[in-house]
Parts: sequence; C-alpha cells; structure tokens
Amino acid sequence: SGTGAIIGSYVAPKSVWLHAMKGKGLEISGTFARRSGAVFMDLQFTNRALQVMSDFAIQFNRNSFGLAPAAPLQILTPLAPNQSTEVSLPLNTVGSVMKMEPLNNLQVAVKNNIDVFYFSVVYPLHILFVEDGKMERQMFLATWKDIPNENEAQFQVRDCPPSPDAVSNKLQASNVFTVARRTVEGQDMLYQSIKLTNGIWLLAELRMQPGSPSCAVSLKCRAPEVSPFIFQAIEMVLKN
Amino acid sequence: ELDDGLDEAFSRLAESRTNP
Repeated sequence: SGTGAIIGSYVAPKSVWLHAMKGKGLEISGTFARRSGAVFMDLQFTNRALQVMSDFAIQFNRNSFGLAPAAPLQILTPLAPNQSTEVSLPLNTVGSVMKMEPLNNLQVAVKNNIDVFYFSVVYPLHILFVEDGKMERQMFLATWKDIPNENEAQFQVRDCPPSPDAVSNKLQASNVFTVARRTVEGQDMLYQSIKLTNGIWLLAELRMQPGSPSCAVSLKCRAPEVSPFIFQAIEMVLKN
Repeated sequence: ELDDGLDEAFSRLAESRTNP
C-alpha cells in the first residue's frame, strides 16, 4: 500500500491524541501497530510549551482486552521547546480486564514534570489478531454449525480489492486467514478465521460478486458483541 | 491428497449459503 511500507498488519497514520491546549503544551500523536507478533503504541511527543519537559511516564486504565505497557516509556532525554521525539511503546495483553464502552476504548494517563494528562483512544481490533489464527478446516465447519444463527452479524464493505486473491492476501497480512474458498453461481466465497489475543475465535464468510467492488461479510462468534469491532478492523484493512 | 470429506463439506456450506 503506502510507500516503503513493510509487509505486515495494517498501521493507520498517527493522529493527535492529546492536543497541546489540553496538555499544557504537550502534544501526543499516536497509532497502534502489530509487528512480529507483538503490539506497539507508536507515539510522537511534541513540546509546544516554553519550558523543558522531562520525567515522562505512561499508564493505562483497565480495558476490555487487558492491554498494558510491557515496558516503561523510554524518553530518556528532556524535551526542549519545539522539539519532538518518537517512541514505540511495546504492549502486552496481560493487564487487568474491564469491559469498556465502546469495547475498544483505552483510557491513557501520561505524566511529565508539569502535570498528569488523561485522554481516551480507540484501537483497531486487528492489532489483537494473533499469528496462529488459522483454524483447522474440520474445526471451522463444526464451529460454524455450532454457533447459533442469532450470533451471526452481516456487514458490507464497499471499495474492496478487485479479486478474491487480493482480498485474501491483504487480510492474511493482518492475520485474517483463509480456511477455504469456493465459487458458487459465479460468487466467490472466502471462509476465514481470526483468533484474538484473549482466545476468542471469529469465523467469517466473505462473498464477492465478480466486477462488483463491494463485499458481503458475515461474522460468527460466540461473543457476538465483538463482531462490529471485528468488522471495522476488516474494513480498515481492506480499504488500505 | 486424502479426501477427508472436508472439501465436499465446504462446497455444501457455500451452496447452502448461496441458496438457503
């Protein structure tokens, strides 16, 4: 996709999470990434105040998937006025769990020598799609049958990649695995599996009409409240 | 390749979804 992009899970561009106005001059931009099986919060800190900033630290509130910093925030030198620094904070998913609204909401506290600042961000769920998420075919069929119809959610993605191969490859780079593929009456059907860091499995059926840029996505999950967020992540991956 | 019946099972699933 983007220039110089490495192959891997899709990473959205950084956006401003803490505006300087609310951070007494501290501006924080960030995004979430999954690289080599690990989750990162990629951050940029900018000092827009007139004084030097130092003594940075970060903490998360309890959240739906137990996301927590896996190491202290490494900003080792003070940040002079108008200076920026980038830092990649490794995360794990063994923190305290509390169901958030929305499910992918994360409350963050950052402190420096001036004050403590709080902000909320939402993370795309595909950062939690694990590398061993390809379900065995037999297990897929049994699970698909076993999950009741009322746990199935249906969505549409417009502006999909133009072929089932392109869709499958793009999704696989973000750990959405194609378990089987069929063509029925000219429609391409992809059966896919996703496993989240907390062990929840998602089963997906993607249906594409040749020549149509849209794709019908059906999701089956034993925890159906996650399906809308899985769909958002799939849509984000397919459109980028 | 061993025919384990799963190919056929996926075909039936896809057909049932297209023509419920």
